[in-house]
Amino acid sequence: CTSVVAEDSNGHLFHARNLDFGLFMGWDVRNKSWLMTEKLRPLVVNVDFQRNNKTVFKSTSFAGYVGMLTGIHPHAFTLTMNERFSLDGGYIGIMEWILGKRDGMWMSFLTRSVLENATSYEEAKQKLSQTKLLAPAYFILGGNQTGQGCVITRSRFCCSLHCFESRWSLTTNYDHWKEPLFLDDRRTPAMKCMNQTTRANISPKTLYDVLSTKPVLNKLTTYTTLMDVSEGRLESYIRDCPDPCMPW
Amino acid sequence: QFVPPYTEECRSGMYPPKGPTFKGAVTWYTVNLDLPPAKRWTDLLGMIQVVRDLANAFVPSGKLLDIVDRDLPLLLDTLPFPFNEEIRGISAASGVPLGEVLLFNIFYEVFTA
Repeated sequence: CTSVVAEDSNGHLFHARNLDFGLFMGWDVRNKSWLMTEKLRPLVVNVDFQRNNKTVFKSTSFAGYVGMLTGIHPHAFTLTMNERFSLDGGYIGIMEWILGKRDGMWMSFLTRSVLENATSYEEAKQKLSQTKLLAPAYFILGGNQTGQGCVITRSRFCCSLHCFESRWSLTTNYDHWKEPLFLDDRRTPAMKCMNQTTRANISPKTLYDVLSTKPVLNKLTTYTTLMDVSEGRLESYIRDCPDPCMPW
Repeated sequence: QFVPPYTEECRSGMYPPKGPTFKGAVTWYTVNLDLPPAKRWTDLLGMIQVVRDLANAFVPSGKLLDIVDRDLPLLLDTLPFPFNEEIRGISAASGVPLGEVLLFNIFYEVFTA
């Protein structure tokens, strides 16, 4: 996945992501595509979660999937989750859960819970960085005020926060303190396109351009989501990556 | 460039989405959180067939499917409320076996290694 959170020169915050999923889960030789990615595309839905006929949060999800990977709590914060691989990953967390040690939280349930119950950027940041998890993950969080943007890199137990500070945009799909794997570097092209776009021109339109540039767009890309927190707007598009295109 | 990693100049003018990289807009649904968890997803599950196809994609092996259908549902009651009830409701509404719906909902933890 690739997520970008950015603010324009007026302090208006935008958040966008490509959801990439299905690596090594079957390759369709004839169509040159990942089987799982192809299966997931028709399942993509936008969901407006309402209570008392009022929107609580909006999300792009998959039919039949109750957790959340992408969402907006209108006028408060935006949130995306990216996959983080680790040997100390979900298997150990699941084994502990089965053996009765159940103090950790399932990643997508935490994301849903935060979108549903947190009412501010700070509250969301606290929950995402401090709740014990069953698996590592990246949470990318954007707020509704200037300077509110963070990548929360999670192990099962703790966290590393990489926030706006002197920056105006954050891009991630890899630990920010490491060089991306040379075989899979989507971060450098995405950052290059963000810098080329410039802060003054950041908008959902230009973010879509960044996320449409190969290899940020690749054969695992299932959907692209664009979010504008102050407008409470979320829009998503199902994607494809015709050849020539990287498999990941 | 036409050799891996197939990088290209930064795109412009891609929005509004169109062309070969765009496969369609995403449909909106409403989920009413005032409903009991087991009933919340019923309307959305008009997409039953694609959910069924997905279950097959996750567990293509018959033997593995047996394990998922037989043993995985034991995990459901340990999951936090309301997610356990929502998963139960999705399985009931779609006809997809509980273990397969459950596997779909915990695939992140399963595949992070």
